[in-house]
Amino acid sequence: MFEARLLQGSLLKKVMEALKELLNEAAWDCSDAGIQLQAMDNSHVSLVSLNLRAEGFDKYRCDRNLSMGMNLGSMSKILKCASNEDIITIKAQDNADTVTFVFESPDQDKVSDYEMKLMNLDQEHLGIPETDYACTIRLPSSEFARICRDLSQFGESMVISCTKEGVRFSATGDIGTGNIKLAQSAKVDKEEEAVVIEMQEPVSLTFACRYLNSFTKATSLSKSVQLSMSPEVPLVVEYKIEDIGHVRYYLAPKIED
Amino acid sequence: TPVQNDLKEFFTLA
Repeated sequence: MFEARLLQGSLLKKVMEALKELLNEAAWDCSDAGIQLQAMDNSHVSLVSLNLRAEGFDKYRCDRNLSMGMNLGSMSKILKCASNEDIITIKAQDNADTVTFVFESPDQDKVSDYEMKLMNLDQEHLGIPETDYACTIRLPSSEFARICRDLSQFGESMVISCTKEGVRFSATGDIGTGNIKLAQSAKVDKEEEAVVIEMQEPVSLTFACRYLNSFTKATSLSKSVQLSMSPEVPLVVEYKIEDIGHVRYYLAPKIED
Repeated sequence: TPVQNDLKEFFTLA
């Protein structure tokens, strides 16, 4: 039997919002270590990797490893039925063909349960090599969302250039060109408001704006976001999820032909 | 113009 109880149910609601624009369906792989999900969008240009550690749940039981194929559109409809204050429990029998979501109101005066059919997904799993990135940039997640939204008006591609001075985001198209430069924060008084750059070597890469904008649907999960870049390898955009895990997005660069 | 790459050029099927 599998059962995972999350006191802060709103986190799962936010995770749903972070996944459903990019993915239609995905396999939730459950083990005694926790819940993992890895899936590429239909165009195989981006990949989402979610990790929720068992110890982050109020109660977590996984008798046998379980992979639950879910239609994320349906799952999103069910999670919309949960209030932000609800405790959310996910449970399934071993080799079941359905999963049940239970929403408990904080004072237990309302308990809802929703049963959803599972899908057989032949998920291809990609090996993501451990990489020592040339540049990592940590910045406020709201800032990154704003930059992606503003610059995607100018072009379908965004160039992210990181040097020791700072990081520059640029986009150009029919109406013109936009450049946004962020300097490394001088004093880091409020950690999550800071722009922190670690640079081994300067990097400049081009990415499709539409995927970057999809990634920023995870903004509500964390006050800060971390971008990792190396020449000619996929960008990593990582949002921590409180003390339970993270959601990581990988995006293949556009390279001059 | 820059050409979009596929992730599979970077990550191998495990």
